[in-house]
Amino acid sequence: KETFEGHQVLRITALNEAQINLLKELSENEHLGLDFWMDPVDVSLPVDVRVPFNSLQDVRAFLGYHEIHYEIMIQDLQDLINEEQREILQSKALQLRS
Amino acid sequence: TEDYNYANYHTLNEINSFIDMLVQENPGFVSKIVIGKSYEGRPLNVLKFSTGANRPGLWIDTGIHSREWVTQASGTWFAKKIVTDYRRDAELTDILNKYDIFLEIVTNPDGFQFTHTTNRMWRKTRKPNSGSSCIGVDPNRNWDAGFGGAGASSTPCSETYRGPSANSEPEVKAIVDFVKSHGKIKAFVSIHSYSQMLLYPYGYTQTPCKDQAELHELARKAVTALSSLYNTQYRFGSIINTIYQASGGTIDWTYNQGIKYSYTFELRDTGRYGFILPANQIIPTAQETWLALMAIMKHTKDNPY
Repeated sequence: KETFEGHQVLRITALNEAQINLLKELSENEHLGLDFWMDPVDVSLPVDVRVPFNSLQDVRAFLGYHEIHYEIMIQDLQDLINEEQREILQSKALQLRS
Repeated sequence: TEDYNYANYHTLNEINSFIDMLVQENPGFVSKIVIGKSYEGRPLNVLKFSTGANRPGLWIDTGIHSREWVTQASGTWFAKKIVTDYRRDAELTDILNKYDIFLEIVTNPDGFQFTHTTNRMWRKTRKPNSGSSCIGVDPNRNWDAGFGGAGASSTPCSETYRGPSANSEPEVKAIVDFVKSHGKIKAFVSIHSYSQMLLYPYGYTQTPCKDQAELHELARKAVTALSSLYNTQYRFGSIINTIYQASGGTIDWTYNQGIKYSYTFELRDTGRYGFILPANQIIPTAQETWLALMAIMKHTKDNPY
């Protein structure tokens, strides 16, 4: 089972086309293992990207160097997935009782 | 299906059991069609809602990207809504007296099962790619519409890998064959998440589709209906102008088959959850989306072609 401890999802706000293109370049770095939940397409849309723990430092450095604004949308993805699983199990338990 | 918990996420088995229960509870109205099998041999189940023979059809599918769990959950809620509202809601009853509704809730069962058992983030199909260690094809890049053009990847490890050839994925081929053999599908809606958009063709070319003006106005009407419930804000427009260039996409193919009312939804998340949308947002998401679907189905009914 693949788990996602330490994976963060960053919500990036590109200011201009140049930053969009930089993010597209970033998405081509397969070794970083980035998973774009919302692709870099237009400054009017946020860019959401799941970053594995081991790549966080590199990605933060890249964004910082290019002064690309971002915030942490999901602090630890596995926590959210665990919560989702808990809800499913609770719902099952309730269903069985009823 | 009264006891089914629509406000939570469910496994593939639970959804397939729900489908069978709904059929049993509604003989003569709801039936199940198996339009094919997935790569790993799972049935591709389509619910058919019909009140008479030889009707033209309206198609809705959810879950073609397996990790977009709010879509399969919404599809389940739509199925129950149809049987609950038939003969109660005048508009839906009028639609069903003229059209069949086809609803494929788990369009990518192999991927969906994999999200429950192994990798919650899985998006693609699960068929191996010869010559690569990477598995799966993006089923929304595998259709014979601008296939292989810009807006899809040719590398199997990419999340938008188009596949070795158009319709290479059995999950896609099954729908292609069904649409062609049915011959009278008049609206086709493929539901994804997330980013709150209602999109119409094309994705593979800048050339406006010939019905662009009508599709744009209908999208406006549908989005207005959707937003009226919880004020969820949607963008709408052609795929290429609203999101990005995408080749081999589902609704570009259906539109090119002559299915004028071809749309893709991108449902919620309006916040900070992305694909892990909390279960307490399933029903509100399904409810608001249903209003948009009703607008599209009503327009299709009122404008036969």
